[in-house]
This record gives sequence, C-alpha cells and structure tokens, in this order.
Amino acid sequence: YVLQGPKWSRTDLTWSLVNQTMPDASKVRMMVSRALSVWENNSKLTFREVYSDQADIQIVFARLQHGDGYKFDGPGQVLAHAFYPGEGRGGDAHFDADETWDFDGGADDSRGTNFLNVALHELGHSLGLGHSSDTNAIMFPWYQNNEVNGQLPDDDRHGIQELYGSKEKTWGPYRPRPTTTTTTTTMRSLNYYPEKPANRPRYNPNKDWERARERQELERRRQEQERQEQEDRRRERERQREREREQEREQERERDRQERERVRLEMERANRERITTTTRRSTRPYQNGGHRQNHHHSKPRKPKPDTCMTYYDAISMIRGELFIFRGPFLWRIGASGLYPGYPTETRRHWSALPENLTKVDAVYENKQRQIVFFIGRQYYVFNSVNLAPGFPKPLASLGLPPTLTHIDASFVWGHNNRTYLTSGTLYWRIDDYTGQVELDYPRDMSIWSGVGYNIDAAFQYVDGKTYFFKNLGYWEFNDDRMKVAHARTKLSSRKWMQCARNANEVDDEQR
Amino acid sequence: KTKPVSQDDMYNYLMQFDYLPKSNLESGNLLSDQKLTDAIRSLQSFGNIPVTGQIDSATARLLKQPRCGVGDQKSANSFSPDNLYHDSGYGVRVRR
Repeated sequence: YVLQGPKWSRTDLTWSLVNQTMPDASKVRMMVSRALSVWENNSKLTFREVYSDQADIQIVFARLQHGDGYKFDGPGQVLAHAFYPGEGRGGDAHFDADETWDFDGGADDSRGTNFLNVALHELGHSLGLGHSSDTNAIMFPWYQNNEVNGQLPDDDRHGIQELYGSKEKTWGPYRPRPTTTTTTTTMRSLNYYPEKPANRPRYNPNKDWERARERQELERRRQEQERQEQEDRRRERERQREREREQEREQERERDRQERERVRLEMERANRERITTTTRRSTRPYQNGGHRQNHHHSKPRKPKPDTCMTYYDAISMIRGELFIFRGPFLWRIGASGLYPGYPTETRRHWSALPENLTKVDAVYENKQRQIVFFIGRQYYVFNSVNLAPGFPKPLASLGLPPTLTHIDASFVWGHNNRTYLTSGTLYWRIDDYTGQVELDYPRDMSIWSGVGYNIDAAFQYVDGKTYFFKNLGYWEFNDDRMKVAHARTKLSSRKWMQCARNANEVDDEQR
Repeated sequence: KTKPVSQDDMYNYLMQFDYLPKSNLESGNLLSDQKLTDAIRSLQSFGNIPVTGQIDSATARLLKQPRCGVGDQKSANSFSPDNLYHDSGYGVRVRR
C-alpha cells in the first residue's frame, strides 16, 4: 500500500452527493454509504451523510472537462478520480457520468461497471491512500469487479489502519459486546438532513386507504419542493462561486497593476540616479543620442518610449535582427547593436499596418519566413514588408476562440521548433501543416513554469533559448527543466537594449 | 486481438499516469529511448505483467483496461489539493 498526501486530522468525516437530482441518486447514496462503511469497519473513521457543499468528501458525477483540470474521457478508460485529503477539493471523488454504471452492486459485468467497487477505490484516495501494485488490493489502479462483502484485502487494511488506526482494541474474554451505532442513525441526527421518505405508507389498520394516499401525495409534494430548494441552493452556490472567481481575477489584475507601478517607480528612481551619476561619462553605449531629448520634447501625440525604461509589447528575431515593439514604435538591433534613429514608428517598415496603430501584441517569423503580426482580434501576414493577399484575418480563422480579444505572445520554441501563441492564462500550439491551432489546446500557461500568466512577450533568440518578458524584466527559459532559469526577472534594458548599468545597480549574484 | 498502441498513445498514457513527467506534454517526442523504456518497465511492473520494456500485447491490453484517473507514482503528487492552483483547468481558481 502507498500512503499519499496528507491524512485527515479528524476521524469523523462528512460526505455529500452533489448530483442529488440524478435518476439513480438514492442508489448512489446507498452504494457510497456501503463503500464508506467498509473503510469505517476497518479503521477508527466514521462517516455521516450531509446535504452540504461544506462536506469533507463531495461525491460528483461529471463528464469531460468539469473544472478541475482533469477532464474525463467519455465511456471507457478513465472511470473516476479523487483528490487526496485536504481543504477545498481535497477528499472529493468524481465519477465519469459517461460510463455505464451498475448501481446494484452486481458481479455481472454485462450490466455495466460496478459502481460500488469503483467508489470503494476512489474513497480510498479520499482518505489518503495512493495506488498499490498488489493486484488483490482495492487500491490497484485497474478496474476489477471483485466481491467486496464488507471486508478489505490485507494490503488496504494495513494502509488505512496505518493512517487512522484500527477500529477497536482486542479485549479480554469478559469484555461485553459494544453497542453499535448505524450510519443511518448518525445521519438522521443532523437538523438539515431531511427525513428519509417512506417508499410506501406503512400499513395501519386504523387508517383508511384514502388517507394513506393523501399522506403519500403530501410526501411526494414535500419531496418535490425539497428538490426544488436544493436546486435553488445549488444555483446560488454556483453564482457565489462565480462571484468569488471574478473577485480573485480582479485581485490578480490589481496585483499586476500594482507590480507594474512599483517597478515603474523603482526604475524612475534608478534612472534619476543614473542620470546624475553618468553626467561625467561621455557616452552611453547604444543609447539613442537624440532620443531622450525627443522624449522630453516630443509631440504629445506620439511620445517615444524611453529605450532604457520600458516594457515590451512584442519582440522577435526577423531576418536575423532583433525587433522590439512598444506602442506604435520599434527598435531594431543588428550585429552592431542598436540602429541609430530608433525607436521609430512601426508603420515606417510595415505601412499596411493600421494607421491608428496603438500597439503590436505579438510578432514572429514563420517557417515560410513571413512576418506575422498580432494586433487585437486580427493578425497580419507580411511577405517582407508587403501585406500578403487576404490579410488581415480574424484570430478565429486560426481556430482560436472567437471571444479571444488579443494574443500576448507568439514564439517558435527552440526545443521542438513548434509555434506557440499565448493569451492570459492559456496557450495554443499551431499545426504547421494546417496553419490551425492543434486539437489538444488551449492548455494552462503553468506548464511554462515560473513565467506566470498574462506575459508581455516571448521569443526565441539566436542562442536557441526562449525568453519570456513581463514588465521591465525577462526570464530565460530552461527547456530541459521546463522552468525559468532564474526565478527573479532580469532587467530587459540591460541585455536587449544594452543600456549601461547605473552606479548603484548590482548584479543578482552580487546582491 | 488487441489493437496496436501508437507511440503517441503510449506517451500520453505514461504522462497521464505519472510514469513520465507531465512537462513532456510539450517535449515528449524528444525523450530518449532509455527514458521511455524505463517508463514502460515501471508501468509493466506496477500492472503485474511481464516486464519487457516493450509495447507488447500484454502492455497494449493493460492500456485498454478501464482504470482510475489518479496517477500511479507517489512522487508525482498529482491530485493533491496543493496542486489545484496549478492544475485546475485553464488557471481558473476554484474555491468552495
């Protein structure tokens, strides 16, 4: 057996079936109760059923993508999964609603997958057991329709007892038999758990048949009302969750704004110090001589960004030279460094770009050596500086969602020479043959570990390495470890614009 | 007769159930043969079938068998609530 994840700190656990209105809900609840009683009988654990989204273990039937990042795959293969003990989703067991389930606990496979056995296995995970390679164990990962009969195989029993101890000590011969409390009794003790409906009115010779029918009808209405209330509560919970999610997203955006502001202020301060400490220096390498003056005296319509203190909207190698885009401007950096006269307006190179261009979201050079610009909901393909026929096209024509408002970054990953697009928390891969987004996408940006969400830009440099940009900094990406080579960003202007270090700045190593 | 298993299927299976790191979702085709063989051997050992390191018929059968979606390797730490913020589909944080 394998113990995995944390264990529950309590032994009295609660559980709840989320899909109360599914056709076989009562059978499911009975089977879950039976499965839990097997774990209960072999450990100090006790379980009680509640109708609450705060229950320790939520039993959920869901299909395909269901919000936890581990999507189900339709009938067959993956039957269910469960989370190890913990807060939030910890302990929850999810079952693939697309399976043909047999909720009667039969041994006959032709009736479907034995739900009791699968529940028994998943609840093992909910309690802190990992997969065992013992083929007789409940926790063996592959489905087996074994007879359960309330007993646990030794392997599982040893595992659960290591976590939560055994049910009772071994008593001497005169120990009286303990009284047992059934799960049903425990469940009934909860105020908000409704009375279990009687399947049919109990026979009472003093009451006539009509009154029994009335009671039955009343009971049916009460159940109906209860179901409706549950549904209302579920919807309210959903709305509440959505509100919380939106709140979190807003907080994330606010943190991002604050971080940008903090870095900007820090850089302004550093820049002021640099100006005062470099007045004695004759020149600054690759600094655009007239640029600062331009910056301060430029027309208010299109102020040029400060070469040594700006973040990048897009960056790409084009024809062997480095192009950095910010607002409607670009810098061009060749073998001899930054070209003089830059930054200049991007439309001076690619005049077919929109006249009111405010920024370029992303740029890359594709395998046909065409230059691809992403601007808002459209993308432009250029043969050198000439717009290719039929462009611009909407992002949706690449197979991207029609709701997508922009692309953050586009880059060809040196590790596999494939093209990637990112936006917010997601990224896509382009199939070079079809020119369309591949089917398995989008995926979560977290695979590019350390880079985070909502990046500014990314590109592959001549050294073959991929660099990600956010705010005033950048990360080098380590392809082998699939994470950033340095957790803290390094200052972009130093490496890419070759700006001089000010007197007070030190390297990370020195710091 | 069991349908042959493609190498892509094998990669996906091995990654899905933690025999290969999930980062290979992007770089899988660049794995060394040795790493792949080791992963197959590990799967075969876990599944109690002959350990050959090859995608033989017993392995193909094992791959087709219905199973639990939780990974098999302890070190992978998948399905831990601690991992939810990273793995909860498309970066959506979910809190009850």
